[in-house]
Amino acid sequence: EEGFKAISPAEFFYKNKELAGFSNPARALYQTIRELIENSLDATENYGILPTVKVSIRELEKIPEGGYYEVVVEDNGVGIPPKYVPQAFAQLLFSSKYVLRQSRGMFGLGAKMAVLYAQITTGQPADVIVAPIKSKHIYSFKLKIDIKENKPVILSFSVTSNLHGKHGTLVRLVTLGDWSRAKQRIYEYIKRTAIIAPYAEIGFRDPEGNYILFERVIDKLPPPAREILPHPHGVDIETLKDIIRAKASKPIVETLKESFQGVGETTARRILEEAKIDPGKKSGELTDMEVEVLVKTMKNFKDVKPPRADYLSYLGNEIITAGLNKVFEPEFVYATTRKPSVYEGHAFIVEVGLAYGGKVPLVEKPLVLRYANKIPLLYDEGSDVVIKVLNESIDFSVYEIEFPAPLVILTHICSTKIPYKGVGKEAVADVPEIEKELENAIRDSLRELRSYILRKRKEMEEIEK
Amino acid sequence: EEGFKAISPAEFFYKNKELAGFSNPARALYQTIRELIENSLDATENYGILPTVKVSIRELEKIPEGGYYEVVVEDNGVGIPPKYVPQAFAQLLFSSKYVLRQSRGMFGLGAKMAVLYAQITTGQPADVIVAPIKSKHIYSFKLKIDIKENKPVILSFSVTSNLHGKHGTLVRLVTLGDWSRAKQRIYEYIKRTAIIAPYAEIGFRDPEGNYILFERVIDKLPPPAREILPHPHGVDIETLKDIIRAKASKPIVETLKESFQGVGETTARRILEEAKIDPGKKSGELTDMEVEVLVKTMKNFKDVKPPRADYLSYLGNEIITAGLNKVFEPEFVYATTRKPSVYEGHAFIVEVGLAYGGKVPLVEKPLVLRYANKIPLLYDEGSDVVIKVLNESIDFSVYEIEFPAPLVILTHICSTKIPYKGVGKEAVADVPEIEKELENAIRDSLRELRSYILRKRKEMEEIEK
Ligand SMILES: Nc1ncnc2c1ncn2[C@@H]1O[C@H](COP(=O)(O)OP(=O)(O)OP(=O)(O)O)[C@@H](O)[C@H]1O
Ligand SMILES: Nc1ncnc2c1ncn2[C@@H]1O[C@H](COP(=O)(O)OP(=O)(O)OP(=O)(O)O)[C@@H](O)[C@H]1O
Ligand SMILES: [Mg+2]
Ligand SMILES: [Mg+2]
Repeated sequence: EEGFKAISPAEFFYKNKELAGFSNPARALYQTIRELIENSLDATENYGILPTVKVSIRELEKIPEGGYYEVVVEDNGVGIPPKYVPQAFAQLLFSSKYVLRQSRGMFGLGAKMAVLYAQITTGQPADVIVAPIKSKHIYSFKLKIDIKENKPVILSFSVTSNLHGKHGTLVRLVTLGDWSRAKQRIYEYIKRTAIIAPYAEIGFRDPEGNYILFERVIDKLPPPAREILPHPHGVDIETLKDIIRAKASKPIVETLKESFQGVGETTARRILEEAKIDPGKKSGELTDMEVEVLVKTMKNFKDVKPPRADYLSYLGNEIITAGLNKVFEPEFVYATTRKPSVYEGHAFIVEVGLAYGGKVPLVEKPLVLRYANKIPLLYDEGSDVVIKVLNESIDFSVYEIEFPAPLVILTHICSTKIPYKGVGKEAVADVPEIEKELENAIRDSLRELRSYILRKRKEMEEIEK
Repeated sequence: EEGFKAISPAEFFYKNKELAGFSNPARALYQTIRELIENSLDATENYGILPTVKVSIRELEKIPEGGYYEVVVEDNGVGIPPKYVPQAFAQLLFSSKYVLRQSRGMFGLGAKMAVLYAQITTGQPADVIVAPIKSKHIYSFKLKIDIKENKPVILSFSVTSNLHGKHGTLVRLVTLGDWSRAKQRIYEYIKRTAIIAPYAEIGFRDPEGNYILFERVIDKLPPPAREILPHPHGVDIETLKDIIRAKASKPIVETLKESFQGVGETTARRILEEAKIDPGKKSGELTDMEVEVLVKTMKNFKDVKPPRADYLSYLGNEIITAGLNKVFEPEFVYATTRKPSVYEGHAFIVEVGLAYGGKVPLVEKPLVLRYANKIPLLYDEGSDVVIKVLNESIDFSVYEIEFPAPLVILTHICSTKIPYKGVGKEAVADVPEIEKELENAIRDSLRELRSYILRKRKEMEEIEK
């Protein structure tokens, strides 16, 4: 009575799909495309494969709210082991990215939200075809989501021989969308993805029959992101209890050394000494009190190396300046990649690129291209930390910039965890450490621009004399 | 292998607690307080009880990140049946508000996030004491959340006699927080709650030992919100399939009449005729194809009454103007409650209040007080639909307002579903229908203000002659 009930994650995100970016047919079409492309890039780049991604949107029927579209995204990635395919596409909160490694995906929701929205708007199942990289077979699935139970429903399954050694994944959905309202953003998303991924080939066929190919311009992948152990400063009671449960019979000093980055024999012993815990005590025998004291001690222990960032995958000067040059043909271009920094135990790197003059259009405020873990962020600028920094901490006149001005600012944040404000991955929260790094990187870039502007002004004055 | 795994909703929101507003100790303390207060107001107001809510925050220990606080929130509400208490406080996605009725709560997460954050930062269980309204007993629980399994852990349970006929709920948590950084917002939240709930008594004892009592100034509750059947225009395939499953043996014409608002015998028959479905066919025997056609037909059926809004609970002129007068002592005050409107099958009402001059401070842009389902929204203004309307659609000079000006704008949106942008309930999404209603209500209010300003100006000119 009283209506008390539990719901599954699928029912939760079905009722509140706008939390995941599916707030109307246009946004839903955009979100569907981007979630699938992000999965394809994760499945190639992180595995040493030069990405080839084919995207197609075909209009099947026009209706008052927009239209029904067939969406197909295909890649040459590592594929997915068939036993995991049903859950990967039809069970929410299922993922291979719940590990401490930089990737575009992080929530275990993207593919499922696309499948869910298609299912509730058209009743159509998702087609998923995988050719796992070492397999001799190709597996085809027709899937729906049992929303009440958050479980896959396998409508059909078949296996064929993989005669040509193909590898990758193809996802096909029939979904409600609104191409006319989503068109500009979808094109912008793909273009902005191509700008910073010149090693990727992306083909896109749109509902109007247009085909555009973003060719691969370099044949070399950046070094991939790697998995890392958690950092002592990011630990909390639950995480430590989990670790202890997994290594219950080991001495606590061994558990600390094996489970955290930057903690060797000496550091582990010093931490345990400060926490007044016998290093030889079996991990599983620590009392709740001892666990709490140990967490406090680790969080506040000064002598640990900062979190490693050599396992992060940043863009770098070359890619940022090449991308800005290609799109804007500016007079002046500059890029900077900051040293790594830390927030709540997660290492992160901030990068900023600047383009000025030349064919950059005149704008009333800087044209900002935001990226996080190599994903272009196009919506919710108003609540993003980058815009906050630009509005609250930067006085452009100090840098000889008066609007309207021909100025583009590109920002990239990469980390083992991007603190997004929402599941739809559009805005990054104003974590103080990230805000500070952005401010420094932007100021540094604007100083370079100012030197250029002043030098040019001087040259002009010389000429006029 | 490959790290594929499923996680529970508890583990998801534990890893991504900033999605729920728990992004740092100061925000977490604020979110903890507001989630508990919102639960207390829902548990009184909606049940015809004049709310008496007691809030206390006591500092137990200062630490580098802020402090450990004991938070206690107690109310005289309907309480909770003891069999549901463990899940209500220690199982995510469990709620009595998953129904179509206006309330502050809607996600089934608020109380659990507060319990979760306290548990992972201090290791302390939550104390929950309930005196259910018709019961002769008082039930006390000590609860923790089994995060992996998203299940309650009952550490202790006891029953005592309820000798004085008390009813209500008390929640006590020991949590990490940062009072100095959260203080201003917590006070603002409570004040803004009191402004629009003059029938509520709210006592607040803060960590510095200060005590403030917001007294009840009227002894009459507004008419409570009521539960309503879904509207045909808001239906989708999954919802209709659910309804059909529950009434499988009934003729489809009966199922439609019983399950949707505004659908009587004639409308039901006309809808089925257009969908080419026999009205007498058993609901459970409809094919998938028929369900899809029926959904399409219902969504587009013009002749249905618009969603009812007489079951929504709005503030009204009296409360809005009294609140603005009390806080700002303005020279001019005005309030308007719009007729109901609809988005995606949910009825909503927009209300706007204006205060100008008198003791209203001079501001560079309007001081905006946003509310949704009677909850004050204090953060994320930059991504809220109200601010979007003010920035993009309102030219204040047209209304004789030149900044700096002494202008306050209060907005309230109430609905069976508020389209929040995030689980932390701080910003409302720019749903087109809501945006339009806000714009109309704000323009209407500003026109009234302009008449006042012009009239005053004329009087001044007369005087100066
Ligand atoms: N194209 C693909 N190639 C290989 N694996 C894929 C592909 N698409 C999805 N997957 C697998 O399915 C899982 C679920 O994808 P999904 O998009 O739902 O979540 P995610 O990418 O892990 O996180 P997020 O919700 O942030 O996108 C992924 O973790 C990945 O293991
Ligand atoms: N003070 C209270 N008095 C009575 N019932 C309460 C109280 N606090 C919580 N509950 C019950 O516990 C349930 C869970 O509360 P919780 O805050 O987690 O979710 P919610 O209020 O339903 O939704 P939201 O996450 O949006 O707040 C509520 O739906 C309500 O039934
Ligand atoms: Mg993904
Ligand atoms: Mg609640």
